[in-house]
Amino acid sequence: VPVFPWHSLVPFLAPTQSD
Amino acid sequence: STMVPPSLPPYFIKGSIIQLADGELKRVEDLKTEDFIQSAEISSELKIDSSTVERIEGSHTSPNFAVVQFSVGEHRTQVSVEVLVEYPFFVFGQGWSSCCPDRTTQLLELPCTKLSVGDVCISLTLKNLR
Repeated sequence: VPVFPWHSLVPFLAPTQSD
Repeated sequence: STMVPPSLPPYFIKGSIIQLADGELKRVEDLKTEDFIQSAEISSELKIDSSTVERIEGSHTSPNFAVVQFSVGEHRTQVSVEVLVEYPFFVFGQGWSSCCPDRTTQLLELPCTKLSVGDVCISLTLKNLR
């Protein structure tokens, strides 16, 4: 049975920030 | 900017086994907001951000896709994601939600509510390493 890491379920929304 | 459309991954199918950061195993349909928050606290690289749904519209490329516009984090950065209409997002305090919950339940058997403007979804960013 495959086991998936929790973070694979969450979209990675990484805004590019200048600060 | 619009990000690359993710397909519908196998881990959203009801019964899929998910490992939390502390090693605990849970079924995808049993995950709670706290599971994500606690896992992110343990993580050295990832942090949870709040992403508020600002807009949902049909995709120009295919009726199977929707474009969801989020306001991400404290800087309220605008991010658009093109996803299959049945793609589930986790809403704080509510659980799995998608643009078309009937299709999500039909295809994945994952209990799901309707994603709406104003919903606050869980998303990830990199921890600020100073």
